[in-house]
Amino acid sequence: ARREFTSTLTEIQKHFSETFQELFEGGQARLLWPEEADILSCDIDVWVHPPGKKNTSLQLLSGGEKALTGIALLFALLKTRPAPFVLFDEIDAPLDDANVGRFTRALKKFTESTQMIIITHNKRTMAAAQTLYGVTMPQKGISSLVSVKLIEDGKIISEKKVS
Amino acid sequence: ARREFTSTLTEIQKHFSETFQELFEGGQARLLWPEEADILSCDIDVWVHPPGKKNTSLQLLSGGEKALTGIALLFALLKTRPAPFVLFDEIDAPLDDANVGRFTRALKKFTESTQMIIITHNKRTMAAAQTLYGVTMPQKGISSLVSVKLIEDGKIISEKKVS
Amino acid sequence: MYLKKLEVNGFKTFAKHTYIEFNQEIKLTAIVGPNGCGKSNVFDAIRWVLGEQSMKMLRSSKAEEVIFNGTDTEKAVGMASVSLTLDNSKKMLPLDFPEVSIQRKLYRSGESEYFVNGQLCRLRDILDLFMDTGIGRSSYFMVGQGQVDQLISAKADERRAAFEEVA
Amino acid sequence: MYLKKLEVNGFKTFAKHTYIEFNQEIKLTAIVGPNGCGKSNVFDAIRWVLGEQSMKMLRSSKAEEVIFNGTDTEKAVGMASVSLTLDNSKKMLPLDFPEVSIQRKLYRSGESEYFVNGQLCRLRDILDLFMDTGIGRSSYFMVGQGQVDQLISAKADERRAAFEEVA
Ligand SMILES: Nc1ncnc2c1ncn2[C@@H]1O[C@H](COP(=O)(O)OP(=O)(O)OP(=O)(O)O)[C@@H](O)[C@H]1O
Ligand SMILES: Nc1ncnc2c1ncn2[C@@H]1O[C@H](COP(=O)(O)OP(=O)(O)OP(=O)(O)O)[C@@H](O)[C@H]1O
Ligand SMILES: [Mg+2]
Ligand SMILES: [Mg+2]
Repeated sequence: ARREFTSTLTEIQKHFSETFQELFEGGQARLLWPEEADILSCDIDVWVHPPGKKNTSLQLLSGGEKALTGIALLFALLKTRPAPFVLFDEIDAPLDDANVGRFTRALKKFTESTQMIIITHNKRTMAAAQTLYGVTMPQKGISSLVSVKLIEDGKIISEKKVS
Repeated sequence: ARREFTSTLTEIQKHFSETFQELFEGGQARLLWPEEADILSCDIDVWVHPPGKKNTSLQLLSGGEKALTGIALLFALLKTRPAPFVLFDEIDAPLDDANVGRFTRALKKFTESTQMIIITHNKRTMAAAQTLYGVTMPQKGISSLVSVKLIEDGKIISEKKVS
Repeated sequence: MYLKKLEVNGFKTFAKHTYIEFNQEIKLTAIVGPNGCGKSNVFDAIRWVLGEQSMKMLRSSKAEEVIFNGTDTEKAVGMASVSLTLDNSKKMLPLDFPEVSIQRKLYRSGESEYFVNGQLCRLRDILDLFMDTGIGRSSYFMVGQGQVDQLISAKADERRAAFEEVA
Repeated sequence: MYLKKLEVNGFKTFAKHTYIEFNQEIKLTAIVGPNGCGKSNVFDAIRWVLGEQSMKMLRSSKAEEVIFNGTDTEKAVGMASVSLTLDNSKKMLPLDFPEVSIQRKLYRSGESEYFVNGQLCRLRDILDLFMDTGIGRSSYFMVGQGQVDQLISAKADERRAAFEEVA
């Protein structure tokens, strides 16, 4: 069990530093655990170094940098062990336009192995999706589902009623 | 002291329910405190009823509804006792486009009495501001300030160096 | 395995029978809509039918709070029901069906029922079904609103649970 | 009273002397820029010069962490300094000057200094200056990133502190 867990952690670590560099376009990130401690019960810490900055404690990171680091770790877990489907609720909310671009490019790489359903208010993320479902309230307080389309200037028009 | 605090609470309460109705375009909100308890030490609760919905516990509200309710209470405090200047860091982040519109309309009403400085990634909020300052990192890891302008399609161009 | 269909009735803001169908070819679906219209409630419905028991994860304080509570014009209902149909052609779920559908019902009385392919079963059976598929309760397949930096800001032991799920 | 000028040097990502000037006519200013470029650090600088002592509010664990810590190419510096100039023509601050400037310095040694209009003073003097102006430490004039629903989600006693500040 120890050997297996260590090899899983090493694989997560490899994917984490690759995905971090892809999303931040540079810098470094790694998982840290004490060498001699018992791998099955010790703390596993996260160490990051955004490009150009000195190594930062997680606390000093900005809102957007924390979100992007969280996404890098999430994607690393998914690369190590693909889940059949994933559900992400507005994980792009703290990101600026440039980071949303890098996020959606990284997201699309998962579409080989995983069905991805994401809730978003961000037009760029909507544009990256293959289908859009709209949740609306034609009657206040009661949700109904429609299939929607994104047209050029970012407006959403409703296509047909789903149910 | 008791009479004064009660009259302040009543004033906050009045502004809170007005601002809530303005931001949600309907519904009701109020502050609640037990009538017979000692006003100087009892709990002050918040009760909301978004338009069309049955009265909701704060926990059931969506991310955007919670943010908008928080903004309504914040604006109520500012109406009751205007502060000379205020600093808001991305308080519009959870809001959808329609709510950002209502938020910026309500925000502009404060410009008579209060200097407002807000950090935002939202183009609509940027468009509502009179001046824009950009924080950039020409050298990675080191911030510098420039004055910027928003042009039609939502791009930001840098005007001149501030410092 | 992939999600084929979600059917919701009487759960949170889904007062009437509502469903959403997913197509195997579509790998990236976005759910959009104004604040408070019920997007996160769709995810709560999926979390609930998969056996979620924690009130905090369902943003409520009592189990019955997930049952449609009425509006200014509509009366509250007496039951919430969610059913999820999954493709099982690769037999990822230990059942001999090409398609598996799970359902959960809750009555105002507090009574709850679970079904797999129409057969009444226990919560335990649903949790066992998804064991080792990466769709467990502590795992990383679902990220709630505002939780994206949970993995890195959490204490080291919460992080460990997600890593153990992967192993 | 309004903010006229903020000068920052050696505080967080402001390695060099940087300043921002506000104009009395301009009532609504937006600060924009990419993730991690230093927008929230501008607000931290204002919170710090007004006497903030809580490490949590400054997103750091030790007082010296606000001093510019260096980058791949620049060395760390030994001192952080922030000064804030406010208009006082309406004598909102109990000082007989039309303009008041407060400054805070911190050295790597841990020593800190406070100034009002160039005169060395204590932290107490700065806190007293802003008493009853609505710019106190527990008040609602500053809302940090991700804190907008703090007022309504907080426990009732935290909410009370903001109401008392208004009274
Ligand atoms: N049992 C229930 N009966 C009726 N309405 C409910 C019930 N539970 C929750 N709600 C309503 O659901 C709404 C929240 O919906 P939800 O959180 O899905 O919104 P959302 O689309 O995710 O919005 P946002 O973009 O702001 O995150 C609240 O207004 C709440 O009153
Ligand atoms: N003492 C310091 N020396 C050098 N850099 C620092 C120091 N303290 C914080 N930082 C850096 O400041 C950055 C965070 O800046 P800040 O929080 O202001 O970003 P932001 O512009 O608000 O971004 P976002 O839009 O993501 O919220 C981090 O990358 C951190 O490494
Ligand atoms: Mg939501
Ligand atoms: Mg910030």
